[in-house]
Amino acid sequence: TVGAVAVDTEGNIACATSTGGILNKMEGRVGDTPCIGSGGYADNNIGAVSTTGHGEAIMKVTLARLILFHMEQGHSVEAASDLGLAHMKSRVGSLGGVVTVDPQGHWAARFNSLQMAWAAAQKDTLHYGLYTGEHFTQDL
Amino acid sequence: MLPVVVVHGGAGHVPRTRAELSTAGVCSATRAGYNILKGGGSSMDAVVETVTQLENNPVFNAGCGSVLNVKGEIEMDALVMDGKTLGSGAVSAVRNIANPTQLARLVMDQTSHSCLTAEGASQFARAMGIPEVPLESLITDYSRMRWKENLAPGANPVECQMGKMG
Repeated sequence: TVGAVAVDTEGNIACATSTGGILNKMEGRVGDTPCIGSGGYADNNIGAVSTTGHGEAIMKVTLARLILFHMEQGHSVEAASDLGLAHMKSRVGSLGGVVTVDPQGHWAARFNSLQMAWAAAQKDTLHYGLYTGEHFTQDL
Repeated sequence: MLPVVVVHGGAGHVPRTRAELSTAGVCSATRAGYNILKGGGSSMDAVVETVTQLENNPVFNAGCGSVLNVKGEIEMDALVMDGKTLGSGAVSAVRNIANPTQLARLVMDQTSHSCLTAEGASQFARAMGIPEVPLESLITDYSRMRWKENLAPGANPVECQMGKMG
């Protein structure tokens, strides 16, 4: 699964998520990605999320909309992302990752799996990482 | 703080041999999305271009490089959502399309529906002039190897893909 969230200079927010699904899935199996609120969600008033992980688990907790709910309650993008991922892990025992952004441009790339390839661009700086805790930067 | 774009290439298991390719792929796609934003493009243009680049990169499980289903074929899903209007477009179980994200955006822009699936999505793609691509062009040696690996009795495809608990 791959995905992106963005806020443009006019403050409009969008998300996109795309996937081949789960290895050796049954023919006709559809996961979280095309389901609004699970594979992704975007609202100019709250923020946007794109998710990745085991689709059946993400749908059980509607992970994207859950994270934005935490942001509506006042949590930061990072705390909200971690709360959503922690809930998925404790409630259905599954791992995943998300990229999250809010209308002011605060962003987070969070995951509780061992790895997630991520990158972000803001103020002419590129941020990126793969393993837990990595956060590299370089000028754009 | 604006504009900003944030990208992921999937939270699954990335073998060491592919770690650098994964990182390079998300960085390159992020640059492309950021350039669109810096040029005054919309956030929707940016996320669609960014994810299109990742779909075209065989390292990632989307578009070319997608994992195979149990029959050794590729069925893809994609979603786009616009935070201004709460409009969205999605396709599911779509085949023989190089960039499902672009088709999802057309569902949002050109239909009154939220999601088109399987043969309906394929008919819509034809109507929109999206060229079909042969299945073989979407399959990589790596995805075929993992498919065969997980056909074995007792294999655990989800664990193979997601890796152990983080």
